[in-house]
Amino acid sequence: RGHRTMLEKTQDFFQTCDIEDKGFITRRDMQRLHGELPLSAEELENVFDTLDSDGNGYLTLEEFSLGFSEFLFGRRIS
Amino acid sequence: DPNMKGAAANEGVLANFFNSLLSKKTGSP
Repeated sequence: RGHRTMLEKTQDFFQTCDIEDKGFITRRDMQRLHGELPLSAEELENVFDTLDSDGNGYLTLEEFSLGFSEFLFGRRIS
Repeated sequence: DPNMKGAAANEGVLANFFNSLLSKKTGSP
């Protein structure tokens, strides 16, 4: 049940960023959040780079949820 | 280690981002 809720939240957040429902988030989508979220354009850029682990310029739901679970459960396990 | 410092800064900004999304969705500040 907890897992399901988390999945729903992740998808909910993902869709907040992916307003065109493309199935991925671009750098431009991220910049659109400027004004909606109390983060500077530079910070949003930083968030995008951090989440885009393979650096291809697209954030998939998988990459997004990875970043979200890191936020929820703490640091990356090294 | 500058890399460690960068990673820590990114974690902060990531936490900030997700916290903002959370408060946006729940409506609390």
